[in-house]
Amino acid sequence: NVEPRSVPVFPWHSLVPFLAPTQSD
Amino acid sequence: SASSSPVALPPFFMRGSIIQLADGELKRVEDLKTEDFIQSAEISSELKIDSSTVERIDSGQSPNAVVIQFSVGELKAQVCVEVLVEYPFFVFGQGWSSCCPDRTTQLFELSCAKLCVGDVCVSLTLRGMR
Repeated sequence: NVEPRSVPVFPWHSLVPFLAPTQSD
Repeated sequence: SASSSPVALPPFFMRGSIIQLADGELKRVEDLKTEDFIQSAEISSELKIDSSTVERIDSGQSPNAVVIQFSVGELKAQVCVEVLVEYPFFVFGQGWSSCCPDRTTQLFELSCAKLCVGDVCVSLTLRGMR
């Protein structure tokens, strides 16, 4: 018997690069 | 300036990966739409969608790497990232795009367009950051 393995679920924001603009003020 | 080594491609870009949106909905990575990112960011209390326009694409320090210069947000802040050529970015209204779409498709079975100068990518910043 093969136990069902949970499928990994990734949060949406992990797909988006975090590009922080340099602070101008 | 760019970081010294490109970031390896994470597993969630593999076709079929399950992505959870901010409202709890589950979608496959290849089915994501521009609206999914916009709506998820609207719900988020910490994250804000920014438009990042590709300004330059140059060779990276290793053969499979590229340095991409973005102009980020209303302030048009210049940000460089060094990534592997197959790293996909989500382009507004277009979907997944990489510098080498053939390689992205080969490695991750993720259909990609060619990322070009002038493309406007989805990126995130922290809310409240000026």
